Amino acid sequence: TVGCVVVDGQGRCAAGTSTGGLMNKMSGRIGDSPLIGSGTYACDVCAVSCTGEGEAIIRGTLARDVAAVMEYKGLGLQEAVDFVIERRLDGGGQAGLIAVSSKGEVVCGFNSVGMFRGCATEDGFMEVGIWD
Amino acid sequence: MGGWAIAVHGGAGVDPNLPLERQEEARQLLTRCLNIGISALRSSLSPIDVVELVIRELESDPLFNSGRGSALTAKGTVEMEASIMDGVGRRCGAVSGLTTVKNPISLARLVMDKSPHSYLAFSGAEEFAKQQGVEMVDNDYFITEDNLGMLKLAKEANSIIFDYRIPLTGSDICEKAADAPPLMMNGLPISVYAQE
Repeated sequence: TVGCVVVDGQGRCAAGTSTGGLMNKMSGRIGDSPLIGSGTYACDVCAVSCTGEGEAIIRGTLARDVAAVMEYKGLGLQEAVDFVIERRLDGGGQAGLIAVSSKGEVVCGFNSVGMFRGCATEDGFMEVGIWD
Repeated sequence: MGGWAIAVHGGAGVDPNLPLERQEEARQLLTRCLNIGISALRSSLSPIDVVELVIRELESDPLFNSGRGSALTAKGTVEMEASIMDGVGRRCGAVSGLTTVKNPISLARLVMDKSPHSYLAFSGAEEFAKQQGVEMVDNDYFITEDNLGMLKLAKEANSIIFDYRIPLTGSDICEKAADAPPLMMNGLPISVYAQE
């Protein structure tokens, strides 16, 4: 799976996710990537793209949950991502996500062994990583 | 309001034994795609346009599991899926079961912009693609030798995964299986798992 999340200088957010799914999957199997609220979500608060064990991400409605705990619990982006990765992935599901907020924050969180990811901000910060 | 920010990913769950040159390839692709997004943001493209542009680039490179280089179904074919969402007005579009659309993220974008729906799948999505005139290619375009090999290993792993006593010859699954239970992801040893 690949994904991208963006926030511009006016705080407008967008997210996208695309995948071939699981190796050796049954034909017709749908994962989390096309499910708004599970694999992808964006609103006026944040934008999120998820990846990992699709069935666990669907059960946890991961992408929407990041926005929900920001809206309802008033968490910041990092807290929201940590909360969702730690609490919403039941049954040992392994996954990761990238997220931006309307305030210009950018965060990555995962509980799997590594995640291919990269991020950059307008003030010149840029980072690409695989492991913790 | 802060400044602009962007993040990209190429999947979670990475084989700890991934060769260093593959790791470097991944880093370079992520960096290249980030730079495409950064220059688009500096040119004042909208966030939704930047997201589509960057993911099209990731779909076109066979390194990650999307578009070209997608994971294979048990039948050895490709069925791709994608979704996109604009935080402004929470507009969204999604597609599943694509077999000939070169860039699934762009069809998801067209579902959002040009259809009354949020999600189209399989033959309906392929029909919509034809109507919209998006680029369409043979299913073979998406299939790589690497993934054909991975599918073979994944099929073997499913049939023998619970029987560590039978070492496989000539595949590094067997070495690992012999001395330690392999890291698992979605029921597969991480060494054959294609990050979804």
